[in-house]
Amino acid sequence: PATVISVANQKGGVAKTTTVASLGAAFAELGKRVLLVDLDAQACLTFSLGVDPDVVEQSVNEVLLGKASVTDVLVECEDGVDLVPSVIDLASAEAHLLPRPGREYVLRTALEEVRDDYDVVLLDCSPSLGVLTLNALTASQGLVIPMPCEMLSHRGVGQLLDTVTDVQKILNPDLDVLGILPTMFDGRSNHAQEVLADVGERYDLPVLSPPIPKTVRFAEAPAVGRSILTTSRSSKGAQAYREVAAGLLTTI
Amino acid sequence: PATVISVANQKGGVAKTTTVASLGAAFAELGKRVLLVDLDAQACLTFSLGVDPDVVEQSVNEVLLGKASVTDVLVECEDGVDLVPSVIDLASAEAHLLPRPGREYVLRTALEEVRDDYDVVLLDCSPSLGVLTLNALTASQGLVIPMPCEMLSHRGVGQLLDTVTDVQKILNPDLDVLGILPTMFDGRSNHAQEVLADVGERYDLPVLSPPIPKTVRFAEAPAVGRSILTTSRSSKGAQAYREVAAGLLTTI
Ligand SMILES: Nc1ncnc2c1ncn2[C@@H]1O[C@H](COP(=O)(O)OP(=O)(O)OP(=O)(O)O)[C@@H](O)[C@H]1O
Ligand SMILES: Nc1ncnc2c1ncn2[C@@H]1O[C@H](COP(=O)(O)OP(=O)(O)OP(=O)(O)O)[C@@H](O)[C@H]1O
Ligand SMILES: [Mg+2]
Ligand SMILES: [Mg+2]
Repeated sequence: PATVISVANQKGGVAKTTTVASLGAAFAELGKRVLLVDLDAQACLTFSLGVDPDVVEQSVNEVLLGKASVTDVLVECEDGVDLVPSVIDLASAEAHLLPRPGREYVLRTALEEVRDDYDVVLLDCSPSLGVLTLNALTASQGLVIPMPCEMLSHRGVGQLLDTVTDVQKILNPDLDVLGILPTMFDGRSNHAQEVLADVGERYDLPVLSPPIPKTVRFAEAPAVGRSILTTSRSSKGAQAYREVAAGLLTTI
Repeated sequence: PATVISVANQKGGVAKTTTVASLGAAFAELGKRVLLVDLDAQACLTFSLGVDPDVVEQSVNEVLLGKASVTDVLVECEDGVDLVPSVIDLASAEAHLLPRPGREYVLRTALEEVRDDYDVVLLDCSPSLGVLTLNALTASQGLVIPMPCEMLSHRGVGQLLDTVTDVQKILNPDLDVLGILPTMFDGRSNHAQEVLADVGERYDLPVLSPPIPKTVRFAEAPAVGRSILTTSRSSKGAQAYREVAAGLLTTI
């Protein structure tokens, strides 16, 4: 069955969505069957893959409320991946799930039915440690933590790892932190080099390589609804995600 | 009494915290009495102003739970502003406030007691439209929406404005959108120019000027616990925030 990987960091704007879209496309290029799940009411992943969230009829919202299955809602995308889209109403699903017993297992149960149809499932989390991110961590075998090499983005990693420990103890002992993925890396800046050198030691975690370089090509890709692997095939950013994907395939 | 301004955008990493720290320091330089409130459990604003969230005993958490007043918890900072700090436990205050009637007015009531002691109060919001951000919008006369000139950051503005309309109708008719503040602006990129030209029209909102330039100086400032107005006094980034602050003083 598929390996399910969460891409999470409650700090905002660290390239979670960009990482899910880019790694997904890279795994598809390597011939893997890939499912991406958008767990953010912003629906940035949905938008980035060329799907208009305003015209989506059934989404991850219905899956989490038990009104539809993953197979009912999934959409085939041009990057060679399938997507479970999100919509703005997802915020209400979170409030709906809150009081229910076993609320953290809803996504894991919903994904069980399709795990044999895919090789890799990637989950794009919102910038929070709420019940939707808990669902993602409970459903996953692996976790990738995107982190820009900037001081402010550093702060939340400790808190995220505390949450991961809780999840491993109570909800999902199989969850394994695959590593920190340095994103938006500007090799010329001393500050970035210092943070990068510090982060692997401080958290005693693998640092995935290569770091993803900072380039404006990333901001342009969502405007055309494709990942950077298609819009700037041979750019440093696309290459870096290809290498990270190939590296992950040796460990998952 | 002070003008209370929320700095909000549920998209992550758009420079909400950087804007609150930098505008706050700029207003203080202009001789204004300034209070900053950190409403994010990440406590990035608290950290950026040189206060260690791990040693804070009373924070905005106690204020929202009614266990302490703003005066009890505020901290004087080196940038010439006072701060109501945040801590990681703030996430629990949100769950605690959820079921209570009138839960959106808690911050507004708490700030009433100090509004005569300040000229400007700035509220740093987390990347969400949850109950803490609703508290901020209900307590405010103005709203500034930081927005990088990138496609993905564009998407949430419509949803934020829908929330603002609800707040104006039901909770706070005085709330006025002061404008969109373009952040992380890279003047050399066509993509950024196109998004900037589009955003004022699409949302029929004022666009604050000048846009804040993208510079690595911003990422370095939090490491020393001061705003860019102190760490890189004459940089383009510091200058831009000074101009934006002076411009806002003519409208608030
Ligand atoms: N390596 C990179 N270099 C430059 N820009 C990047 C890079 N990766 C992502 N970006 C841009 O940075 C912005 C934030 O990225 P993204 O939306 O993927 O982050 P996120 O963590 O998913 O944000 P959120 O917390 O709101 O979900 C986007 O405009 C994206 O295009
Ligand atoms: N004009 C700028 N140029 C370059 N980098 C910037 C600029 N403004 C902010 N940054 C950097 O971008 C990152 C995100 O900024 P910041 O943390 O202020 O965003 P935020 O919207 O508060 O994020 P969150 O959604 O997590 O609260 C930080 O590392 C900050 O130093
Ligand atoms: Mg995202
Ligand atoms: Mg912030």
